[in-house]
Amino acid sequence: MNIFRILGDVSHLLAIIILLVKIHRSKSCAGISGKSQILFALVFTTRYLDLFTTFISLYNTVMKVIFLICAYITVYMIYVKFRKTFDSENDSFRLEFLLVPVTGLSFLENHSFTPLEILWTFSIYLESVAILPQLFMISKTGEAETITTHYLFFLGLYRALYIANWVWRYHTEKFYDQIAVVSGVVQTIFYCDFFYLYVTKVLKGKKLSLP
Amino acid sequence: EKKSFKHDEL
Repeated sequence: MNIFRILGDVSHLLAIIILLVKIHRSKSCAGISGKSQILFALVFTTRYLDLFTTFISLYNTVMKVIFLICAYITVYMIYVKFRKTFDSENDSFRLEFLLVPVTGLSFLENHSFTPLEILWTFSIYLESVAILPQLFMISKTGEAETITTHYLFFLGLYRALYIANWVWRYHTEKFYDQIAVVSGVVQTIFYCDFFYLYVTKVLKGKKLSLP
Repeated sequence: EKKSFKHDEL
C-alpha cells in the first residue's frame, strides 16, 4: 500500500460521497446520468464477488462494502426516491454500445477463463467506459452544476492516482497487471478534456458550460 | 502462460 493508492481510494470515496450529498441536499438528481450510476453499481458488483472467496485485508473488505452500498444507494436515489427530478430525456446514451463490446472483450482477454476472473475483467473494462453516459449527458445539455464537476474531478483524480500507484508498484514490487493498467489509462484519458475545463472554468469560479 | 492475479486493489 503506497501513498498514491491510499489517496486514490480516498478520492474515489470522496467522489461518491460528494454525489450522494449533492442529491440528498438538493433533493434532486438533475444533471446526473442514472445510466453511469447503474454501470458503476454493476462494476462494483461483478468485481467484488471475491468478498465471498478471498480475504485480502480488513481495509479492502470494508472499502468494498462501502463502495457497494453507496453505489446502490445512489441508484436508488436516482430511480426511486428522486425519480421525478431525473432528467431521463438527456440520459440517452445507448448502454448496449458499451455492454456488448465490454462483455465480448472480457471473454477474449482475461487472466484466466474462469467465471470469477471473467467477471472481474468485465468490471475493469466496464469501469473504464462507465462515465461515458455522464460525459455524454453534459455534452448534450452543454452544462453541469459545479458540484457535479467536483464529483467528476475526484473520480478522474482517483484514476490518475491509480496510474501513479501502478508506476510505484512496478518499480518497488515488480507488480504489473496489464488489464488493469491499460483500462486504467484509457479511462483516465476520457477525463482529460474534462480536467481542462475544470481547471480553466470551475476553479476560476465559473460554471461549467460548453459553447 | 496467463498468470493468475491476486486482485488486491479496489
